[in-house]
Amino acid sequence: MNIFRLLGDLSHLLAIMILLQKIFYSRSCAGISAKSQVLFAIVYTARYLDLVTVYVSLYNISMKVVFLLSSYATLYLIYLKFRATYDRNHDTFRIEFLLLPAIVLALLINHQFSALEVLWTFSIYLESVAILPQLFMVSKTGEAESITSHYLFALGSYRGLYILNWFYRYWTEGHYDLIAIVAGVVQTVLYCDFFYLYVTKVLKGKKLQLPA
Amino acid sequence: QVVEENHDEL
Repeated sequence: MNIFRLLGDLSHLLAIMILLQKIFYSRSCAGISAKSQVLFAIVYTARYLDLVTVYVSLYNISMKVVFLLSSYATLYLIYLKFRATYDRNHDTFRIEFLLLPAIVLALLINHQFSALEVLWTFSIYLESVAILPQLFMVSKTGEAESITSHYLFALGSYRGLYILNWFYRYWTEGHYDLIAIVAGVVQTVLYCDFFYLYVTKVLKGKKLQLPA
Repeated sequence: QVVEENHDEL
């Protein structure tokens, strides 16, 4: 554990908390892509199956449990509790175009051809593109609420900080994992356009609006 | 080696 990794995890946690409290207190999931949230629930489920096989640390277990529970809680809020506010007409990204390549790639490129390892690899690939339905939705409506922008910024920063963590681990331990690094870079690059808009607009108190 | 290390990160 190093500072980048810790900040990355905290940023991830912050993103989830922002999203949950936004939906909960506004009693609305308008502007949130349910499809991205479904993909995240699949990502955490596939990745954290090791909860029942390996003990790493109390920190590790707690974070995994929080990420899993919060992803299902988010789905519950969107699909059941506040389903009337779900903006399904703008959430039209076809997630099979992300799921199928992630499955095929995980079967082809992995560290070890075992069930848990292929699922871990699948979750890494899928996570790198899981935000696309959400970004697609923002581009389709041309705008995002500030709170949604804060959510996206925190979520995007998380993998960016993990990249610094991987640099640090390479220098200090000589450890590196190409699958995680390449997927992490792809994931972060997908947010770059958004990061730019966030810094130039949202931080200056303006609403995130895309040029028409 | 790499496979074990994967369980630590989130």
